[in-house]
Amino acid sequence: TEQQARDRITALPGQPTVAFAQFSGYVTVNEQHGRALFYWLTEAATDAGRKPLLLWLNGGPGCSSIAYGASEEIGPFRINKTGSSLFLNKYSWNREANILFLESPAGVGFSYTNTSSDLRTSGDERTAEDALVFLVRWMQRFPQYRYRDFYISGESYAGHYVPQLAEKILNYNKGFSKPFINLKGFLVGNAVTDNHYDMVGTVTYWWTHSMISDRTYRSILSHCNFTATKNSPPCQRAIDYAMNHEFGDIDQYSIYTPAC
Amino acid sequence: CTESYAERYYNRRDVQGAMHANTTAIPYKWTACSDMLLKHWGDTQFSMLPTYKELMAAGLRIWVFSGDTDSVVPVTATRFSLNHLHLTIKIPWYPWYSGREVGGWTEVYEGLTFATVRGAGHEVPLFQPKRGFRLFKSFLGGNALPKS
Repeated sequence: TEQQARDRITALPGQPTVAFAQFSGYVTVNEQHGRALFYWLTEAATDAGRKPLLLWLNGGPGCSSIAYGASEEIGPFRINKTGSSLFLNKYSWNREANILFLESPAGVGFSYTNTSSDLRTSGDERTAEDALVFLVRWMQRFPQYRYRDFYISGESYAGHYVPQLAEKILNYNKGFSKPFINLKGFLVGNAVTDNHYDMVGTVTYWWTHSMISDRTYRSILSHCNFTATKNSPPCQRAIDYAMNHEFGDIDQYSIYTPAC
Repeated sequence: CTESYAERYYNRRDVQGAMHANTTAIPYKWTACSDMLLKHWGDTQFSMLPTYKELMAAGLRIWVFSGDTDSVVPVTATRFSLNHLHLTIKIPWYPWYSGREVGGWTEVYEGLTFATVRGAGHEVPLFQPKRGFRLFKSFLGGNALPKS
């Protein structure tokens, strides 16, 4: 399509020579509010026409940007320290699939809204709705991916985004005898799954990995029940004590890695 | 630290031009995370477990993995949660391999595969790119992770 041609990336500044095609741009998901989501497609390095499509989402909420999946994890390019050039990721997932990165919801990264109140009213439901609209419209722009095997992946709070979008797609597909969004499955990593069990498991991890003392472990267990969306003040104090006085200066996202 | 490199790169005008980004002059800088969205996030589903049940019933391929050095959403959090799906074991717990090393442990259930990734933090493909890629290949192929 013409729009597809307009979205083609000739080359990114500082980029090494590559054999795969890239596209990026905006898809409007809500005309009334002026919400538009930014995507970046890095096609498979070989045989792109036959390989599946993978949509990657990150966490937050508010952090599903191209800083993570695309530039740190599964994308073909990593950024050097000065932000002046790119180098190749040897284990990029576009060796096996066409990878579509999405900055979601509106307000994250380059994705935007013309209605500023949208930034204070986002949540799971609208994020999933907008992502579905994005996908339907994106496949109109890139019809070669209609009916192609399609997967969704992500990490952290994408434990919400990914299954919620999958559920929306399944419901949408009920209207078609042969759905063009050919969703086959999803994979999620370190994913937020259940507020209660996640928190019980998190505190258990802190204790079994000697990140907190026995006393703090007992204090958290006695003050927290993790059944409400927000912790009670005594529970929060016990958790804050662990983080501020016992964790030390570590990278909580990778406990044996030196802090940045 | 790599997050700060992204902030430098994606705020360059020439990068934004090459990516057809920021065409409407967004009134704030590109950032990796939006604090505004995080602060005001509205509805959030307390548990995704009912949704998992629905999606498994629909026959989707579902894999859940966990880097075992993350303390934010750690492996025990995921295991405690998945445990409450009461899944039937198809292939019992075993270590999987990547490049002659244990890549982690895995168990295959009816409708869901769980795998840990050894030595990986929250962002598994960043900390263990080779193991993360191996996992992805097995997922795409619909194959269990290698036993040797």
